[in-house]
Amino acid sequence: MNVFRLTGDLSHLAAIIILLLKIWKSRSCAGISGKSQILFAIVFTTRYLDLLTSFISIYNTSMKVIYIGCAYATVYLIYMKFRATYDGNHDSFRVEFLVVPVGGLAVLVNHDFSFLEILWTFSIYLESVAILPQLFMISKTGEAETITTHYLFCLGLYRALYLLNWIWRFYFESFFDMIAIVAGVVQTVLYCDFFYLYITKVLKGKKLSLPA
Amino acid sequence: REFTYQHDEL
Repeated sequence: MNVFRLTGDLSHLAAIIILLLKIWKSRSCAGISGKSQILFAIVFTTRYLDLLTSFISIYNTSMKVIYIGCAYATVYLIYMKFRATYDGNHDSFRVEFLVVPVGGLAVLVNHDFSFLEILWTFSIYLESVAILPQLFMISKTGEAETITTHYLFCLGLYRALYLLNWIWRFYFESFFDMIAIVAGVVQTVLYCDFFYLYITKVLKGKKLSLPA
Repeated sequence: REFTYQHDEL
């Protein structure tokens, strides 16, 4: 464990909690892509199947359980409890265009051709693009609530911090995972445009709105 | 130097 990994995990946790609280407090999931949240639930489920096969640490196990629980709670709030507020018309990204190629890539490019390993690889690839339906939704409506931008910032920051963690581990632990690194770079790059808007607009007290 | 990977992250 190093400082980048810990702050990355906490940033990830903050993002998940911010989103849950935003939906719960406002009793609404307006502006939130249910499709992205389903993809994240799939990501956690396929990656954390190793909860059943290997134990790493109490920290590792409890964070995994919290992430999975929160992901399903979020999906439940969007599609069941506050379904009436879900903006399905604007959540029109075709997720099969992500899931199918990512599934194919996971079968072709992995560390080991075994069931759990392919699911792990699938989850890494899928996570890197899972935010696209949400970003697509924002580009379609042209705006996002400020609390939603805080969520996105924490979620993007998490993988950026993990990149620093992998550099650290490369030098100090001889740890090198090409699949995670390439996917992590892709994931972080997808947020760059958003990071720019967040810093130049939201942090200066303005609402995030895109030019028409 | 020998490099390895393991799935010990979140």
